[in-house]
Amino acid sequence: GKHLELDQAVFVPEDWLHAGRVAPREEMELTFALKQQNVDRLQNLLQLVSDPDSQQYGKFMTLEEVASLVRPSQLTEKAVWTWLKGHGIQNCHTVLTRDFLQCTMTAQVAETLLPGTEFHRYKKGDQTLMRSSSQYSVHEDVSDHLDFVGGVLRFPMGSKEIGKAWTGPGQSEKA
Amino acid sequence: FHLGVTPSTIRARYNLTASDTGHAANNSQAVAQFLEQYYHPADLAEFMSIFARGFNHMTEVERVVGTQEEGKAGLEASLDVEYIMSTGANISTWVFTNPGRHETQEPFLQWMLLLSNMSAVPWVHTISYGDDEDSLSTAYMNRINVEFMKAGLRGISMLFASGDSGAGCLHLAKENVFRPSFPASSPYVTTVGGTTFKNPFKVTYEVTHYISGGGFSNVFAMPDYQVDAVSAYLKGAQSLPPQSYFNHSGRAYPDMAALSDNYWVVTNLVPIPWISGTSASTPVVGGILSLINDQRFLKGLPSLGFLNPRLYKLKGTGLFDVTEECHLGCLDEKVEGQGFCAASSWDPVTGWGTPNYPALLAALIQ
Repeated sequence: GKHLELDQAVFVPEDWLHAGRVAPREEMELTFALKQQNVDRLQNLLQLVSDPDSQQYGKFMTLEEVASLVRPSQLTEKAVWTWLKGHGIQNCHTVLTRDFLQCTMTAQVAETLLPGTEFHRYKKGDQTLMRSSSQYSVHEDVSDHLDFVGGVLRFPMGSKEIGKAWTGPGQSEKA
Repeated sequence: FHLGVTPSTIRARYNLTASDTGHAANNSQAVAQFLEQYYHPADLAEFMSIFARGFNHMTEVERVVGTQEEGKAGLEASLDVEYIMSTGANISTWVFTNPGRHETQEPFLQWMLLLSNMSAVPWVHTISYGDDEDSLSTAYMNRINVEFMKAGLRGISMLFASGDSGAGCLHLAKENVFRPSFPASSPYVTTVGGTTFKNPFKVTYEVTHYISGGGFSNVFAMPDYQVDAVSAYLKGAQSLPPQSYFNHSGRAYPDMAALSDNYWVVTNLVPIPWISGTSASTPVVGGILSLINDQRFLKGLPSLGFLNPRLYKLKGTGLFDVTEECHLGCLDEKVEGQGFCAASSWDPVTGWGTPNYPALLAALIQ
């Protein structure tokens, strides 16, 4: 296999408590970010429509037009689907731009699909999450067709910011 | 004299008159919430009845995308909704709420997917969340960056809070370094920092709020649109932190700022004072950009879209320059708790400054 996010920090934020290993038959949904086409062109077009000195300024595109620009190649879609179906994964849905795929599978299948993973449940108040305690890899056949797999490593962002939204006298003293 | 920041205070400071409210039919703005953060319609109604007299405004959110579950209102959610609807008054407002339907979903990613699947979404989105750059993979950040490009190409403005830890600090074994935050550090979003009144009890000029997030990305190169502004700061700054603390060739943020200290918020029907953070300044700027969009739509012009290339060409026109005080940095012998300092023109603490609505409108309506 090949790692897609080797530099992703694998850690459990201190406010999330470990609540045991996920049972093999429990269902989960993972998000696959498929490699897009024409990213350089997308970047150039964005510069043109955002630059007031450009004749293209303000000539925005619809979502459908953006979709036709960045939609993954047929080869990418085929490679990813073949890989997923090879693991018996059929319950997937995509978005209009076709560059994300969300699939439901059991924890057992997920751990086979993504070698290296071991899914655990974590709790914070009433919230629960399933995340892998270790890095994931994907089969070499699909590594060039995926940017990352979502729902495996990252905990929800922002708890740090929220904690600091309230600035009481304590914060002022610290300052 | 005032006892904290309310919609009236903000509208007075940024020169919004009673008639500066939304009128265009096709205008809209949005806030996104994650992590089980819900707003309560009753809080919004109470907030508006107490604090939003003297200008035309809405008292209800137009549309909630996602599931608003039962439970206590979140402070963050209340703050975002109440203030975007106070500056972007009388403009249709959406709330994206992303608690994560499945235990393996990433709420932020889920919101990005929603945007990629909805043909019609609001023109301005404000988001008050972020992660340390060093905690995220480059592959993930690069891909999210492309998602921001997709939004910009559709004419959507993405505003992110710059963070509440100043320059931040990553404690390393040998030497500390500043710690940038993502998505604030993305070159394809407009990042909003924070200020405070010079005199906290009067509508005076603004100075840096010490918590205001800002600095230089370690992942994204400096985009062309800001090279001149940042170079001028680095050359002209009276004192800079040691170069080893930041990547001077990275994307520098924030791009602009607004008041971020001593806000009043109604949450769970209780008015609460002393709420602070760039979570507050971001929806304020979002609402003001929505007002400018409104005037553009009335003239038959397109939305502002990705603002930064145009914002940097204004070179501060339409903004109050914030030139005093510094934000937080590493608490060590070398920088002694100080990050960067504000200066005239652009700086990595308050960007180009805070909005002077009539002047900014005049500059962006052409």
